[in-house]
Amino acid sequence: GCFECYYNRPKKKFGYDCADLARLAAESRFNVNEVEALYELFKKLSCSIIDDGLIHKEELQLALLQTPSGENLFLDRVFDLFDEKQNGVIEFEEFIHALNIFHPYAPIEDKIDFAFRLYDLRQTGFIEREEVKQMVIAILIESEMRLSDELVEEIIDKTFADADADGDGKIDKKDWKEFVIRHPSLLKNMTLPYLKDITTAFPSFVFNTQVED
Amino acid sequence: QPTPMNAFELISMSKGLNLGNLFDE
Repeated sequence: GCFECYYNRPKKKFGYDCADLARLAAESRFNVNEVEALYELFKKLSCSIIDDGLIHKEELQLALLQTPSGENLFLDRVFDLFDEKQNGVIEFEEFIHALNIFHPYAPIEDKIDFAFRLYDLRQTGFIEREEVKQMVIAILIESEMRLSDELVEEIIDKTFADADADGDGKIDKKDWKEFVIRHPSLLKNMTLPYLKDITTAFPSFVFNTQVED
Repeated sequence: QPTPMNAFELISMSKGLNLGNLFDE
């Protein structure tokens, strides 16, 4: 059963009860204890700047880039995909849904799909050449790498020659799937090995657990 | 001349895409 619900104590602040946690576990690859451990992580992230139980973009940015300010195209895309409701904040449920895709045992199809949506900047259903160029320029700036425009064009040409199987100048879902299956390393960042033993990474959940073994 | 990298290989190096950093202390 459910003894005094830790999650209900700051009632409206977070407001997840046992049933919610069980539902989140049922909807994901995480068991209830793992959902609770992820809740510890979520709490840490969601109070790093604004203590309101929601992850704001600045908080995600602080965690990933170690700075809350500045522009990062990729961070923006990740945030947008996590923010299912598109209301500018990541709720715990959304956090679980997204991390579920990064689980080592999540279906590869889900990872392929998520990566496609990430790179389809304008959400047209295609990864277009212009988007790829924009992303390449962004990563070069981020990593303070300097490449001539000529070389950038060459890299993109080569990538499209490989990825754009039907030769229509843009990468559709089918092209993308075949491409990443040929280059599985491109999905490496779509898997977080930590998620396999998240309860070890966040053992403090044990003190807060609502669920007895 | 070295073969240029795949564009997506470059892109996937972004810190913004590496969620493993969420678990860093």
